[in-house]
Amino acid sequence: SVLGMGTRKESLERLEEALITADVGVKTSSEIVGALKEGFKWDKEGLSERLRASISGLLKEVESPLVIPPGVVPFVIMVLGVNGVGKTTTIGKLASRFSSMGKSVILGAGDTFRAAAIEQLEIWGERAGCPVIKHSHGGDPGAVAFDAVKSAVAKKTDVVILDTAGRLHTKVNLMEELKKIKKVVNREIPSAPHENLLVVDASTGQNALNQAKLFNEYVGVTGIVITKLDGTAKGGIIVPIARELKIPIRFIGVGEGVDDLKEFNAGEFADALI
Amino acid sequence: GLSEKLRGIIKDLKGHGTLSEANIESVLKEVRLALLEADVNFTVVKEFISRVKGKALGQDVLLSVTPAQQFIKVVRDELAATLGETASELEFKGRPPVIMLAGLQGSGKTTTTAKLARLLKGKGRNPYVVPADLARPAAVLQLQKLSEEIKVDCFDVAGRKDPVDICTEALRVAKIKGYDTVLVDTAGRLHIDAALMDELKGLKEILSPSEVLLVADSMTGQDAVRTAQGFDEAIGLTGVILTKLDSDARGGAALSMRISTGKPIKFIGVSEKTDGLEVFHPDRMAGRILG
Ligand SMILES: Nc1nc2c(ncn2[C@@H]2O[C@H](COP(=O)(O)OP(=O)(O)OP(=O)(O)O)[C@@H](O)[C@H]2O)c(=O)[nH]1
Ligand SMILES: Nc1nc2c(ncn2[C@@H]2O[C@H](COP(=O)(O)OP(=O)(O)OP(=O)(O)O)[C@@H](O)[C@H]2O)c(=O)[nH]1
Ligand SMILES: [Mg+2]
Ligand SMILES: [Mg+2]
Repeated sequence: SVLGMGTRKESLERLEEALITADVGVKTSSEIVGALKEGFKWDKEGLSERLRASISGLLKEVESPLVIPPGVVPFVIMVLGVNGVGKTTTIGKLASRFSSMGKSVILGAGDTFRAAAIEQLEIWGERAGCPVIKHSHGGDPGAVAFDAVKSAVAKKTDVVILDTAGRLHTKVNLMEELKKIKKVVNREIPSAPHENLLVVDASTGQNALNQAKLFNEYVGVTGIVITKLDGTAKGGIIVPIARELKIPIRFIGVGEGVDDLKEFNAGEFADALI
Repeated sequence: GLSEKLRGIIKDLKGHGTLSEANIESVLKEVRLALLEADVNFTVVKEFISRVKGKALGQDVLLSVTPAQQFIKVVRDELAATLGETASELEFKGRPPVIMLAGLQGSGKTTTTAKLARLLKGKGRNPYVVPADLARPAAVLQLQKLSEEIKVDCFDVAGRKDPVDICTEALRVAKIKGYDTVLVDTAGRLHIDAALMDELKGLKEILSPSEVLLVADSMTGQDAVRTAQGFDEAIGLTGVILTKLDSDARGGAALSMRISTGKPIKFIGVSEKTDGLEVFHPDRMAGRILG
């Protein structure tokens, strides 16, 4: 445990430090630890356990697995996030997961900008055994999304997963492009995209909160995946994201392999955090 | 931002807005908060704040008529000085000199390899890029396509299955064909992955690089120290390139990595395009971190 010797004040400070160093953020850490001070018998072991329980409780509220409702065919997932966080790889993992559940999957190669992005997704499509809808490099991502969804409707495919180019949430033209892709899909299927999945890198600091807020503002985020938790970063930024935006955390990425995707578990995450 | 906050605090201090050893703590607390919110590592913040305190007390800020301005200047100057000397240059030792790029997954290594090649070509050099990432799907193709875009030659991997083999052969070809700089893109990896860090050490042995650059994401949080130290201890860095500074991330990782490894930040990535590489300016970064 992070608590050794010392006064109660020191113990609380050490807990706050543990949260800050896990990227929970100064404001959120002091608020969570501050709430611990309220009415309990002073006991060092109890303090650490109460913190774990408090965080686990907070995260339990956003522990909500991605469920594909029967009868929603195709179920359309749009994957978004800033550059390099693991969107394309996560799509590859999801495609394999759904395929092994007996679902048919189509992937949309919606990153028409970055070098070899389409080819990268095609390799993941091969691994999962599912078709990849693509246009040429430099093409309109909205048109790719349209084609992927249209193809899925025609074939009665269970799931469509749309890859999008990495984009910084501060780039208005790129965020407007994302909005437009969503609109194209929505026009084709009025309830789609059924899931707007934001991918966040566990080693990101406080900027991840800005990312979540802005992507949510532009297109609405219905689920979050936090990747690279196999590294040394704790991913604590999801605590303020959960607290402020209350968006379900669907999965965690724990490696580069096709099976390195786990459903988010609040208790396990809280244990690993401190 | 921090400047306004500090002005407000110092104005309200007992002693009619003058700084004393007694009341400097409340001002330091505000700086500490700003640095933590900017993602500077917790332990690095502690060390930096004690440096600032020393400088402030030592510089007679306490006797100044405009303590707020004086104090902010002390903080900003100390931050810029810590971040490094301006324009830390690239070294080109070896025949031909090799620049090796390494770092965590997704940090921007492949894109930065192309950016550096383009920059060097623009300065009249004759660079050669080497795609030594066989792990990530289409990584070799990614660097090939970027190299075509910037009209720089790229080593033909041609079915080779081992990064060691690729580096050995690429170096041989580079010598024969007379390229004057070899840039090697490596696969993203975790500093705690012993096998992959051993592979990286092996590649370094073969390449004897003039530069070993950590390519790191500027929005990295508290983990920046572990990452930088991990790579530095394993392969010895000569510098750092911070990417994605076109975001609104404060970039405290810059201070964390600089203080924890002592290595210079040489460049920053400021866009996804191949011309999006700039020389690192410590004073500008200091202002950005303080917010
Ligand atoms: N260790 C680890 N690496 C991961 C994980 N998820 C993705 N990666 C790696 O992160 C790197 C970037 O992954 P991509 O899938 O290309 O990320 P992206 O968000 O699609 O990137 P852009 O399309 O360029 O914005 C690759 O090297 C992946 O193998 C994870 O959970 N753990
Ligand atoms: N906005 C912005 N994007 C960048 C910058 N540098 C790289 N990128 C983007 O970040 C993403 C990841 O870049 P890569 O070059 O594939 O990263 P990598 O380190 O080679 O990734 P791995 O090989 O998987 O470890 C891509 O979408 C790049 O276009 C930058 O300075 N600004
Ligand atoms: Mg991608
Ligand atoms: Mg790469």
